[in-house]
Amino acid sequence: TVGAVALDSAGNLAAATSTGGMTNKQVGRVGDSPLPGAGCYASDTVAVSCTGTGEVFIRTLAAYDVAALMNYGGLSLQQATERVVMEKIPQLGGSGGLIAIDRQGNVLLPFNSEGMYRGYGVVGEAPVAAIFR
Amino acid sequence: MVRATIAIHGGAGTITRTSMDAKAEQRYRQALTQIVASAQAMLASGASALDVVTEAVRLLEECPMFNAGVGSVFTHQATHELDACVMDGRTLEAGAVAGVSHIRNPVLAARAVLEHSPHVLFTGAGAESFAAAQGLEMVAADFFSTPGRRKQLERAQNQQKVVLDHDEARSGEPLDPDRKMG
Repeated sequence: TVGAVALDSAGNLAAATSTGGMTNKQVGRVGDSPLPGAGCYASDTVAVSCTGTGEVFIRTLAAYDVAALMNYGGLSLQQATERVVMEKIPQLGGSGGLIAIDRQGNVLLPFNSEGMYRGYGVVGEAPVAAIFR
Repeated sequence: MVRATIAIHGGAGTITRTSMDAKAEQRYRQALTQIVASAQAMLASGASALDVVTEAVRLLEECPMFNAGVGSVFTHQATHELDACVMDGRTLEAGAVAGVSHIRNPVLAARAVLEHSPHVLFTGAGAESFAAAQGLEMVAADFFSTPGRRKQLERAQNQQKVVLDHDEARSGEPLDPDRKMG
């Protein structure tokens, strides 16, 4: 699965996610990636793209949950993403991670698996890319 | 002043000692860096966040190292089923496609759904008909196949429980391809 989140110079947010699914999956199985609110979500508060155990991300509405925790719970981006990725997803046996950006340009890339391919960059600064472990 | 920013991911998963290959890691880092740099240039020129995430994901779909577009994994029946979604935070508009096999860039189809349909999600043949009607590039089903992904399927089908086996040497990719989500 791949994805992107961005904050533009006008202060708007957007998210996109794309995937080939899981190796050897049953034909017709759909994961979280194409479902707004599960594997992909953007509002005027936060943009989120997920990768992981699709069924768990669907059941938790993981991407929207980050936004809801911020909007209704008053959590920061860091608190909201930590709650979802490090607490809620593992509680249901899921693993993986997400990338998220808020309207202030804060970027969080948490994961609860052993590694994740990620990159980010602010306009005018050097791009950063790594296999985070 | 807004700090225009892009972040991308190419999946998460398991790292095994045998899969840590320095050259492979460098290839992945280079691909990610190029896509981030391209997105930064778009943002610097005033492009919208929606355009930037669409293009970043399109580039990831074009890179065979990641599980999306070219290089997608195989289903049990040795086919490909691709899914994508795009969402605009400014308007809460969204577009998505699922279970498509002939659209070169599913993220562009998702974007077309967002822009040119009153609906949010199209699946299978309906999604492909919609994409074709929008003038998107259609490809043969094997366009997305790579030898590495076929071997990955064969391992999965031969061993059935391969997703639980992380002791065996794999392809040398930084993340074990059999235990990577996406």
